[in-house]
Amino acid sequence: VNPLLEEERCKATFNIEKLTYFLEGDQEKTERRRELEKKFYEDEFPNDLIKVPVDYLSHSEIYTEALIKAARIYFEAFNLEDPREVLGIADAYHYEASPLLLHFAMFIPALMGHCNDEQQARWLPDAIELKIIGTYAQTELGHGSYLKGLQTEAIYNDKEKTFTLNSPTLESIKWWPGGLGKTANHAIVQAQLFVDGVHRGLHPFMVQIRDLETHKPLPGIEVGELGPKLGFKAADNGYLKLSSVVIPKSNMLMKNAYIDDNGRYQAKKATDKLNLGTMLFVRVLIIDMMSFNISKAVTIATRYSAVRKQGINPDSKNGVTSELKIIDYAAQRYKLIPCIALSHACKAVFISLMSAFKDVNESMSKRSDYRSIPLLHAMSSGLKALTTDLGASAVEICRRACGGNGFLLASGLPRIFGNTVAACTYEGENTILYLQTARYLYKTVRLVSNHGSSSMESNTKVTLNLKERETSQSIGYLYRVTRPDIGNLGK
Amino acid sequence: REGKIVSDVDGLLRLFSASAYYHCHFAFDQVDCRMRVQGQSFEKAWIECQVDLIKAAKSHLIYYMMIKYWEWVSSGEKYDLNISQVLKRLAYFYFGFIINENKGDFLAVGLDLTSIEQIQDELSTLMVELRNDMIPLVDAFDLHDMVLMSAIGCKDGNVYDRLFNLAKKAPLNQVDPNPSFIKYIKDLTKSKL
Repeated sequence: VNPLLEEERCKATFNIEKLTYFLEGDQEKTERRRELEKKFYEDEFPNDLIKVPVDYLSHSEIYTEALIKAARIYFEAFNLEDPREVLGIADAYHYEASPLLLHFAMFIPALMGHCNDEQQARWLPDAIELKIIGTYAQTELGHGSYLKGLQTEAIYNDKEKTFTLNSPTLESIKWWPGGLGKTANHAIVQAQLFVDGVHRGLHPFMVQIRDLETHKPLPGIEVGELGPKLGFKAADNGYLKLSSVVIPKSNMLMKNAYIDDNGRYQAKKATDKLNLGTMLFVRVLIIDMMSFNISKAVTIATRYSAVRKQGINPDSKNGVTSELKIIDYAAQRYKLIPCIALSHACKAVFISLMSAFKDVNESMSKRSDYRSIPLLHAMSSGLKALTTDLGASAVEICRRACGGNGFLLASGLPRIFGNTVAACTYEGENTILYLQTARYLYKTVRLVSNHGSSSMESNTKVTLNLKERETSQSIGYLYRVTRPDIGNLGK
Repeated sequence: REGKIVSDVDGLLRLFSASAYYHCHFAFDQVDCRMRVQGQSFEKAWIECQVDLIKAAKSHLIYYMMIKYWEWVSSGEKYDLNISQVLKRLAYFYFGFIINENKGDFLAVGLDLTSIEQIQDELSTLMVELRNDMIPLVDAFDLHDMVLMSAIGCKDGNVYDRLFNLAKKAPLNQVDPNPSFIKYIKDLTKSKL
């Protein structure tokens, strides 16, 4: 070990190991993670795949290597008592993302969220055992956040009891889903449903896109990979063009809406809120990922700052000039310390939102109480945006804090930046998400200020009563008649 | 001013809430004014006021993040005194840092220049106090070298050995001289053009 780092470690004013337990929740979790890391990183997974340093691999080689790792990791996962344990390990091990990331992060959750019991029994076991590999196709080449603008069509044919799916325009080609390019053989496709010529809005459909034996695209399916990106190079984000693809009626995901035996469209009232629940969960997970990415970047930059020396140490003694560690410059500490704190702050927000998410889920399932969903949705949307914005800035600050060596791919920082800044765009572009939060705040202020005009009435759906809102920690302060007093901090 | 500002967390959280309150009400008034005075539709007014609305959302979210961050830090009190102390110091720094980097937001709600100068002083002091705990703080993230995949951030700190060894493995370094150089440039260096 470099003596400069050893010297730093001796200066600690606290027990490092105990802080690790605190950050992770408890000692048991830390020990289990280390056990798994040893198994996957050191014993069972010798790095024999990498013939040249990873940063010199081509796009195709990165994908191939990620597939080999994914296969080995998920094979091993079935030997674990709780296969979910491996997900964290897999995320970290696939430094350019896994081609199976969307299968586990979105396809399986979407099956759980959108399928009825019968459909879950039909697809979930196969999905968990990787007999089918799926992705979630919503965004199109010409349409993103504005879901009503999506153009992919699903036309119901009651005579045949089938849906015909089409990409009617160039801009309606599905674009971006991870794993779609080369890996997935199934996709949950979001399409505008038409029943008897009546438009019924966006609904999810299970579409098989590749032959399960040959893995070749099925008739009517044109599918491929988008091309190299700033990060996530192994995620094979893809495109999908559907030309008169016929699927059975039973392939519409029917938990929230379905076509009955008489060919009539039926939908549950709370469909929109149930859909929000799935998005909300993913956004909360992104906040935890930000904490993790920032911790990686700041660990690299801080350790480097303790090893790298630059300039003359003003405290040089006995006429011998020595160089100063860059960590001893105030400007460097002003860059790094906030990043350490930000990682903790993101972790705190994640813990709080995950707890709120569990409460809301319980209210929905036990009492059919959906009232808290809009507030939680507004907060999780905005906090995903805030933490990814701050996270991307923090990683870039860390990269710059390492001078020229931070610009080398070997520093790991460009890769972390690519994967972090991507989160500013996926799962809701940040500007759109801030505006979702703003809309909730606007409604809250409007309620208090009583400034409403009649045209606004239809836009305002107060889902919590006034008392509940006042006591809600996150927005209670907005119910004051005057601005909070800042005491002796102001004139 | 008596006492430190950044460690008066209740006072700081009031300051963050005042800023969020101001920006939310300001954005509301902007939308409302366009609708009532200028006769714009809600949708049109909303689009025109997006900059203010985003600012309002950010202020609100930062306030929320600070509340949750402080709750988490406070939970360390029961766990370990030394850990609690360093986490609090770090949180004080972050509160002060946010104010220092976004002075305008807080001046708008009445924060005075003297307080800002005091916060800057306190940040300097905290940077000195936190200096010795910086490596231990990042070590506590306990990130495996395989997770970091970084030549300059590895746990053993042998930065220069790793950088040099990786450079030697570069494909361009496997053949020397490089055939492309011989094919395209070498003759050029001999030409008398």
